This record gives sequence, C-alpha cells and structure tokens, in this order.
Amino acid sequence: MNIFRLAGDMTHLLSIIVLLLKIQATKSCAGVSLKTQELYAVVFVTRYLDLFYSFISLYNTVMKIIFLLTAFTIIWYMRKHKVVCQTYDKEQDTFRVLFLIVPCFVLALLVNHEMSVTEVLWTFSIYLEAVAILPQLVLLQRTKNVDNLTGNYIFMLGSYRALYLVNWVYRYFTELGYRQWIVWVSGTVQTCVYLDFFYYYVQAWRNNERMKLPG
Amino acid sequence: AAGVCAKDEL
Repeated sequence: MNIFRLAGDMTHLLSIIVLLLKIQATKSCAGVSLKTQELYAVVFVTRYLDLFYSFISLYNTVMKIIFLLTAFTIIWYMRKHKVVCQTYDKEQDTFRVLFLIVPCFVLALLVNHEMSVTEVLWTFSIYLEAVAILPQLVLLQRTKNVDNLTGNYIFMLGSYRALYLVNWVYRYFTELGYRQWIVWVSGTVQTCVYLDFFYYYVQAWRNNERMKLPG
Repeated sequence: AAGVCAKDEL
C-alpha cells in the first residue's frame, strides 16, 4: 500500500468521524442528507459482501467493518435518536434516489467484468459511490448556509477521492499490469462532482468567512 | 476469474 492510498483511506475515515462527532456533540444533523448517508450504506453493503468469502488483509477487513458500522450508526442517529432526528431537514432532503440507484444498477448489468451476482453488485457499488454525494450537495445548495462541520465533512470526502486518483497514477507506474478501468472512470467522475464545491470552499477559506453557495 | 481485478482497495 502506498502513502496516497493510506492518506486517502485516513481522510475518508476522518470525514466520517467528523460527521459523527458533529452529530453527537451538537445533537443536530441539520444540513446533513439522510439520502446520501443511506446511499453510502447501500454502497458499503454491496461492495463489502466479499468480507464473507475473501480475505485481503487485516487492515482491509477492519476498515470495511468500520465503514459499515459507522454508516449504520449515522443513519440510526438521523432516524431514531430522539433529539437528533428532530433536527433532520426532511422537507429539504427530497432528492429522488431511485434516479441514481436504477441507472447505476442498469449500467452495472451492462458494463462489468463478470456476470455474477457479487461482481455486478460490486460494480453497482462503484457506480453508485460516484454519485452518492449528490443529494447532500443539493441539500447544501437549498439551505445555502453551510455550517463549518458539514463543509469540512464534504471537503474531506472530496479530498479522499482526489488522493485515490493520485494512488491510481502511482500504482499504474509502479505495478506491472495494474489497471482497473471501471474504478478509474467512476472515480474520476466522482472527483469531478466535488469540483464546484471545492471552489466555494477554498474561496470561503481564503476570505476567512463562512461558506455560502450561490443561488 | 480472468479480467476481474483484485479488490484490494476500499
């Protein structure tokens, strides 16, 4: 494992910890999209089915379990916690997730490495992860004012993807025969989804002010 | 199977 991959994973982990801490400390999930969190849960469940039949490393197994558990913990807080669930912007978080799930599934059926249940679900998880942040970005656009923690959460998620891109370039030049087109193309799309957000995040940071999105 | 990449990334 190279440094870019490790930094990417750690940034991903940190983004989830930031979100959980925000929810726990402020007892509020205002500005957080439940739809995006549920999509991530679907992504992790469909991708990490291999926990049952393949072992890569202790690091891999532990990280997969952490991602699964934290995804469901966040959803539990937003749906079931008696204080936190009241702060959820249900009326604003109206993105139609089937518009993401169905096309991703159809694409996974059409473009995959192998026509098997686990392989199609794995491919589906790759496609779905690329667009899973969209409900969150739409919610952000609607509520306009972005609180610091939500902003940092999304910034770290975007950074994790950017670090994975660097990791792929590094692996391409250091590992003979290493290529994975499905992952590369979806990962590039996924990183591009964050570009607009990055622009406003950096601009707010440079001007030392709260982040605001244009209408 | 051939063509299926090693899934060592998260």
